[in-house]
Amino acid sequence: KSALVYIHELKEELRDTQLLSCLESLRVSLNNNPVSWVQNFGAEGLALLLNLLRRLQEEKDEYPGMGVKCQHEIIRCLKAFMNNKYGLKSMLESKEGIPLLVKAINPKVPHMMVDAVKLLSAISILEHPENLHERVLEALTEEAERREIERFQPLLAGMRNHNIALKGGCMQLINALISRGEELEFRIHIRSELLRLGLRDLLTEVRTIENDELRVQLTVFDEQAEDDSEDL
Amino acid sequence: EDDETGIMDGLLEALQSGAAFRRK
Repeated sequence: KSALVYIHELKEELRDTQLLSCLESLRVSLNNNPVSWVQNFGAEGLALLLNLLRRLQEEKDEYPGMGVKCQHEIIRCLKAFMNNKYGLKSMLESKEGIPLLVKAINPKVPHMMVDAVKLLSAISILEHPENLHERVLEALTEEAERREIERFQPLLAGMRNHNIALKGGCMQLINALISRGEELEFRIHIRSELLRLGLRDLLTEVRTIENDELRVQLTVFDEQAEDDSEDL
Repeated sequence: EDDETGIMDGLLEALQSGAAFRRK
């Protein structure tokens, strides 16, 4: 379908299976079409996706499960949208993009949370614009304040989950937030906060798991901690 | 390039492999 047709469908306020079907089709189109197609979908299409994501996150499902499936499909659409310079720039320029991805960090929905934390990790490590990791951290902090929880509590809950991909994704985001801190004091502060909240015990458990992806993230964490300890 | 895809794929790959964290 053309980008304009999807924009029209998203404006129709479809629900449940119709909405899911539309989003699945949109994801395929965003993944497979040239960048010019994504540009036609553009800022208007992005805004519609983000508004829809926010609305779904605020709703309680009448039929539990379908709303969450649609939320996850939107996250997949955002990943596809961001796979080019134009889409990534548009997402970073939007006010709601990062906060809504942070809201998708929900340990009760592991598969969606994996995608959300990985996208936030990717955003955090970008060098331009500067200090995106601080924007991500700010969004984590604001969401936590709203929910009256510790800002890293959802990430640590994700690490407690049996889902290996989720453990790996959470470690990626932790490593990304710490590694991009230019000040030693910042890196030590974040690391200390995480360790105080229980990361130490979680890492002990993760070290016993034989998995290449986890091993990579553990090595990154340990090496950064050691370097910072020496610098201190 | 402006018309290339794969930016996010590349970032995710770099995160997974650890290349994203190698000190320059």
